[in-house]
Amino acid sequence: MANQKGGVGKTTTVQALGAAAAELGLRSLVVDLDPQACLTYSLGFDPDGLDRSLNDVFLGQAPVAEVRRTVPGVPGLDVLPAAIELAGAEVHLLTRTGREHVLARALVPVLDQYDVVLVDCPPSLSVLTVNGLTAATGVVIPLQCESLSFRGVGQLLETIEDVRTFVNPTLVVRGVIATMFDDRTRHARHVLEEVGRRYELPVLQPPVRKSIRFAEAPAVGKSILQHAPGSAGAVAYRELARQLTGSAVAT
Amino acid sequence: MANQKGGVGKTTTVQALGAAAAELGLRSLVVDLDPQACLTYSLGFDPDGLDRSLNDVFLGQAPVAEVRRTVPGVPGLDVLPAAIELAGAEVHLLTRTGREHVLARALVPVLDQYDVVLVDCPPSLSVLTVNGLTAATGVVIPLQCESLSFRGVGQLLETIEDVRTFVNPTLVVRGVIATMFDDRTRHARHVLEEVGRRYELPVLQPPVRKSIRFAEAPAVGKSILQHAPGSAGAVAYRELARQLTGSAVAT
Ligand SMILES: Nc1ncnc2c1ncn2[C@@H]1O[C@H](COP(=O)(O)OP(=O)(O)OP(=O)(O)O)[C@@H](O)[C@H]1O
Ligand SMILES: Nc1ncnc2c1ncn2[C@@H]1O[C@H](COP(=O)(O)OP(=O)(O)OP(=O)(O)O)[C@@H](O)[C@H]1O
Ligand SMILES: [Mg+2]
Ligand SMILES: [Mg+2]
Repeated sequence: MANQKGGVGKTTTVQALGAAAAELGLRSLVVDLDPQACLTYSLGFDPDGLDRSLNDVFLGQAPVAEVRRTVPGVPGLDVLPAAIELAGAEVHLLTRTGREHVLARALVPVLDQYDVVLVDCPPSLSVLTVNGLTAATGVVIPLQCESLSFRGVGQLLETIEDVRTFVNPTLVVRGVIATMFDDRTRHARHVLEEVGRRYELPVLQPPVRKSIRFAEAPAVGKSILQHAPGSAGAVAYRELARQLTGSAVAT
Repeated sequence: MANQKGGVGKTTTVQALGAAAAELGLRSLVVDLDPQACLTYSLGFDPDGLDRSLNDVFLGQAPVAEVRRTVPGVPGLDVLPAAIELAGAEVHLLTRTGREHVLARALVPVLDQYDVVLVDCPPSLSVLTVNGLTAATGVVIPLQCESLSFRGVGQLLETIEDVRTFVNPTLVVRGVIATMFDDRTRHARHVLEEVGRRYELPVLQPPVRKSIRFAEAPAVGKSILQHAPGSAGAVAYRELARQLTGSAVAT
């Protein structure tokens, strides 16, 4: 889940899709690549209170199997948590050969334990996001559908192209998810069509509409699926999860 | 204008306050510290089409006086524009002594030409944001008033404290601005009071309410003050500008 623009719903989407995939019976892992650890926090953890985080994995001091945690209240969902120390990894990795592959290599020993792995990237195109793109087979772009969304998509696609060319030929853009979609006006719909058209990107359906239920959920350490299971947002993310995991036969 | 959380209104606030200060007759400079150059773009420039940007200043290859531009349609407002190359400055600066002071030193020759200088920081606490905090005398925290807002404020205040201790004793926290404030529910109001109370921060008034007018403005390269001068958002930012620039005698 990548988009260098801030606050476009990357974390919310990873959490909701991870919970939805687990609900479908798929063993799921969500990876928090953001030193701000919002995903880790939203799942109910205290990022400052963890004795080990993804940073220890990046430093080669602990394997993923020892750092990942099960998510309370969501059977079948694990998290590889982040902590602020991960900001140090960005600096540490900058000058090392093979710096893009650290996450990919670290995930290898556990890949057979999961059906779905979702990676939450920070709002930048730096080495952490590049690690996410290098480890992945697909990238989904959460899009806030406001004018500034255009700004970043071109650059993001260039970064993806670089990753594909130099370090990960398996990487495919799965498409765009419209997040916090405001369909009271034509503005958001226009931006969404325009981005899909200009960059020839699949627009995944349905859009996830704006709802106060999303604002409430992280406060109680829950995903939208636990906090408001019948809400339009939960329904939307479940449908998106089915499509992305190829479980469209369900329901 | 600092807050490492993404999409909380830093850029919108810098643009609106800059335009409002210029309207008050104050000579104003807005500095775009974000490689994503959203402020530069929102002011009507093409960041990829600039022959020189803040990056050239950071590399010591051009003085601010040659790189700043006047903002079309906003008399009295200049911009120090960003470009994606600024991401390279973050890497370049990391290992250099005095890396926090690059912006502060670069601004010295032009400080007597401006009454107000506003700096737009990227969504991180890295060396670019630290340069902004080191150059400034005051920091304003735009707050989105959702649960994840808490997450970052503590860390941001610690960073500000470090900057104050080690490189810039003049730095003061001017307060919090509630951005895209949703007062249909108690949630946002509760978060705002709670942040102000817990961290003993002044809550600047009034809050800037959510409005579609803000989404429209960057699309036409205008601030809210030009795009919708009579709107509640424009009125709110004008009042905030008066307070922050000490021009509260007006109106
Ligand atoms: N459909 C929605 N309706 C209303 N609010 C939403 C919705 N989706 C997400 N949000 C809220 O928007 C804010 C930003 O979302 P989120 O943190 O997921 O974005 P992000 O892209 O991960 O941000 P960052 O760039 O800082 O990592 C959060 O407070 C979240 O709760
Ligand atoms: N009062 C408001 N009402 C509605 N939308 C708003 C309001 N203020 C800002 N926005 C919109 O919210 C989005 C995020 O705002 P903005 O880009 O200013 O945040 P930011 O903190 O600078 O983001 P980043 O962390 O990516 O730099 C923009 O599309 C902007 O137009
Ligand atoms: Mg996030
Ligand atoms: Mg910004």
